[in-house]
Amino acid sequence: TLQYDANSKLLDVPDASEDIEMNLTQINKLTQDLVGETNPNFTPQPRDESTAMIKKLFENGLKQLQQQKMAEALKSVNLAIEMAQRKRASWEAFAVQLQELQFMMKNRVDLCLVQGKFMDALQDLDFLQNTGLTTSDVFIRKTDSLMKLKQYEQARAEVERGLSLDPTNAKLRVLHIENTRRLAEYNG
Amino acid sequence: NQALKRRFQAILLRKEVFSKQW
Amino acid sequence: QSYDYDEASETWPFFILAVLCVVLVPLTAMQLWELVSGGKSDQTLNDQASILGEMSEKYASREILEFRAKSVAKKSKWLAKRNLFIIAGWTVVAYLIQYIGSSEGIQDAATLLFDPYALLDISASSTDREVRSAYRKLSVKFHPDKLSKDLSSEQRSVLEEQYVLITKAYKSLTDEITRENYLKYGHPDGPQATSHGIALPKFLVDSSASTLVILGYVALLGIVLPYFVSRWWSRTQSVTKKGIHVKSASYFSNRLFNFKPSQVVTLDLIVNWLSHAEEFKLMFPELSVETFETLLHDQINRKHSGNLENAKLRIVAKSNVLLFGLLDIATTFRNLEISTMTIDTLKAIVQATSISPYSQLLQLPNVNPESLTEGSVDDIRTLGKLFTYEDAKIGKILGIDDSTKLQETLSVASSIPHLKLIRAEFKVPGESVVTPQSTPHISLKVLVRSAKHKFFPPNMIPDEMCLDRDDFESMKDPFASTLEQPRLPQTFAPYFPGKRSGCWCALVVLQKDGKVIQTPMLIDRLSFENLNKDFDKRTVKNLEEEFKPEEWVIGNIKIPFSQPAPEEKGDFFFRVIVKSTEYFGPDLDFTLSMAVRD
Repeated sequence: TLQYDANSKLLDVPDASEDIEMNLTQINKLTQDLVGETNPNFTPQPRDESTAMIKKLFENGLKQLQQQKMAEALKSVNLAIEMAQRKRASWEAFAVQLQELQFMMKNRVDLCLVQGKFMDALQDLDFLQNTGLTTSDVFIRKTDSLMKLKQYEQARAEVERGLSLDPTNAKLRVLHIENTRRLAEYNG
Repeated sequence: NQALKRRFQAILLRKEVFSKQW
Repeated sequence: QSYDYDEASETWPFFILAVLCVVLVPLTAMQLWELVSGGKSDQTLNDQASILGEMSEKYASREILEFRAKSVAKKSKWLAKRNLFIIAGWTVVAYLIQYIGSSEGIQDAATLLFDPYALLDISASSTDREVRSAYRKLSVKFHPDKLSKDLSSEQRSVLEEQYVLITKAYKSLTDEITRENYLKYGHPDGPQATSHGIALPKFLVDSSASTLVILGYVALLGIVLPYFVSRWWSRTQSVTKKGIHVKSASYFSNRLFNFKPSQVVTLDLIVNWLSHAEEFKLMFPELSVETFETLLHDQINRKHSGNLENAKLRIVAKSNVLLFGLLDIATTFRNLEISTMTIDTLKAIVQATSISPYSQLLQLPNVNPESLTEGSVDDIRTLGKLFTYEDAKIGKILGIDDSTKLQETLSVASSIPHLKLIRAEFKVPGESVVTPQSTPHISLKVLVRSAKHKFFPPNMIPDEMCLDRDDFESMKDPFASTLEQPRLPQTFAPYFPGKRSGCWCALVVLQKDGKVIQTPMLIDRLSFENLNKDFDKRTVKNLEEEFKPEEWVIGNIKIPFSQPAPEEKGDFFFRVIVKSTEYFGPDLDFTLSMAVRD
């Protein structure tokens, strides 16, 4: 049974299954975005306001990176990403949102790696791969993270896949050899 | 866009699961 | 309208005989075949690495051994019934044959058959000349004018009849028209009187017994037959090709179809899916899905399930076929993570060991889990690494004090088969390269080795040892050579309800998109001879001197490739994963490129 709250304009189904719950969240988010939209003639064009805010936070992070303040830089980049998640409406062009997020995530990955947060980096890299980014630099970083986490079998799978998409990549080849050595040691 | 958001939000949960596994 | 009944009991014996033979001959043949081949397969099981089998029996709990004994007894009971039927059936056949032989009525009917060769007293393959000479001789004897005058009129008429028959016999072998008649109707005079009737004695049809007969037919055609047919039909309809219930298959398909890629595939997920199987519900309608899940986890964690212990064993035994069914569906959906986790789940259930970084060691008998994390400074996770230490140190690492137990554990650990890849290529039979649109298959040469054996690089095995036979037979059927290898021996699985030998599952993945491209190939034949070798990494000092490649047996694995080679020339990359369903550790995972050239 579908329930509608006229005040908050939100739908609800008590005891909903996971799939229905997901659908509801989507509809409600869309409703909230629409309610909050002031411009009656809105388009998929990304809102310049949001872009400016996100950019400011991100550039803050880059500045801190240049000053070698890694922890703060990571925080700023995280804020920028969060801002994008909150401010961007569901109808703003997907291609733009995706690229924006991927770009910021790539920087987050490098910041995590530099600070030894390998599991965080790995999850971000997984996200990048799942959302279609299969460039060699993703494979390089993922292999590196997996090796640091001692997951040598998975690292081998990653580096081999990276090499099959880019057989001449020198860095991948070096990682492959290094990983093979570590795997041999792991197996006695 | 919503699917992208969901996938992004799953990162934290995935981290927990993998940490436990490894 | 009016039928002749089998008053003289001439035809119904043949009818019963025919029906019995139709059933008995194939049944007996099947039974004999099973006896012969069953003996043979046991033989090969005994030849190969019996250590694992012995240890498995030794470490199995009383309940498991009882469970195994029960299922063997059930099987043999049914066989005994079948054997009884066969013996009883052949006894009736023997009686019928003897009855037919001694029945006068039937003999009389048989003598009415016209046999020209018997009448002329010659063999059936005589030539025309022999026929003519036989006739001349006999006609001299039997001609009415030549007969002796002393014979009585009775004797005379008998001899005259005989003469007529002999003449007819001669004519039917020589004269065109008569011969045609003989060939067409079995008698030179043309069509004889034939009778049609019912092969049943009259009393069954005409009198009061007839109502019984009718009731019998009604019961047979109206009740028994539809019952068996509908039962067979619903059984066939309810089971998929892979042997799992269609409801289970559709549940798995549904889970896979709705699978979100952000979800991490874990053992718990697969066990959860497994516990929704229809087979479990049918076996134990009083138990819930959550109970099944708990029982499966009990098995994996080696927990006793109290009064549900027997239920647990039955469910675990059933989960084998369910997991293979799920694997098949997962590969059809091209999902690699679920496919590999399904196989890992099967390992976990077979070995009663959870999936963890230490699974390779925890699957061994007598291991103390706490000492693994505390027992040593180095973090040892693999069998290979374990065998770099001395036996005594291994005992400390695994937490085993008793020396006999340690020896048994070490013998199991060194008998667990590991696959080492020697050669891998895409092959097209009869060609030296893979050409566009050809049908290649994947040819692997592997070494089944123990974790104890010293590593050696694959190029130390010379190319000559890795060649396939190059004859016509092997080109016609390249997979036949794998069948020459012995079947896998019994698995060390003291916690699994049944005896098993398992297999390796070969998955092929397209590197471009990271997805599975075909259903798994099951490998159940490999030689384990190498495991008996004592090429201990702790004692071998000089690899080049001590390694003798010809003493090692090369395993042959051929994986069919489900699609033709691409049209364009170039290099195409595939990932081949060969996973064992039985042990943690012995898996292969590598990338293979297909070089498509002119």
